[in-house]
Amino acid sequence: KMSQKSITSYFKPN
Amino acid sequence: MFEARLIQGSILKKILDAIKDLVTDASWDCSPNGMSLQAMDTSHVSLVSVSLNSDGFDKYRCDRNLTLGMNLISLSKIIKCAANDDTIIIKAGDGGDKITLLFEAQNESEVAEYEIKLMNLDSEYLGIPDTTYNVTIKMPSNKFQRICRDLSQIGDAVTISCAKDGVRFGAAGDLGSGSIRLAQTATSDKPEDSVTISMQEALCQSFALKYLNHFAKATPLSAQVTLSMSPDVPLGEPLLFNVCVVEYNISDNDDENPSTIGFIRYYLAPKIDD
Repeated sequence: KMSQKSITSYFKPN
Repeated sequence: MFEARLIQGSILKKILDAIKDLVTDASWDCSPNGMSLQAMDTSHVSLVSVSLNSDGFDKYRCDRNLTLGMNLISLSKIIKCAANDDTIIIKAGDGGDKITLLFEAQNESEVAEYEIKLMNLDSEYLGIPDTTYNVTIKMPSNKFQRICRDLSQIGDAVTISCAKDGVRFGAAGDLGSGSIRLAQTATSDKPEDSVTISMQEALCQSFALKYLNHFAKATPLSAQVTLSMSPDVPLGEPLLFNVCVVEYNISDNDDENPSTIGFIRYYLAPKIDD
């Protein structure tokens, strides 16, 4: 089973 | 006072077609340098970044920075009212709650005027650092679109494996499996048809086809698409290196001397095994 993280886990809020 | 005039109004139509199914509400940030937009899709899995340089417009005036929040579906509905060869002019007053869109027919005998209400959006901006990716694949955008469309008949995810000799796109599902292998092309007379691979190390990652199919809606903007990726990084390294960037340059349609006037970049995290 594959899952996907939110893109917010990868980029920091400015 | 903000005014931007684009003779090739079709560029704006194509940009809206490339983002409206992914992002509902977004803000255009207007500065003297140009217009830009950054937004996550509604499920916050991907991020889209659009940039149009001020010098890509035929006339551009931006006295002070403005944020134009709007519903992109509404904007798309209005932009669709412009003919493909219309000149589009975007106007906004200072502190206004609307923008005006003017569509000028080529013979200048007809001008359509539309207004669109602006929204106050609580946008969340993500910092996108300049990152060097280990693998960069440049390929015809229509080929990428075709591969994503075909493989989504087979499965939900595409596994991209890249080695020195070429790149393989594969998918597997209940009915079976499928794959497309592309070899790097020799230097050709038609650069738009070429496949170019630049890599430091081999890579194999999986991405959701649902999103890649959304990104491929930018195909009419550019003959080539660039995929930038990096292999899984060790624990402790910044995760952002794992994100795939799908980039389409926005060019003016000057056949003699086309120049890049902006870009659409889509960022998508890989699918990972639980």
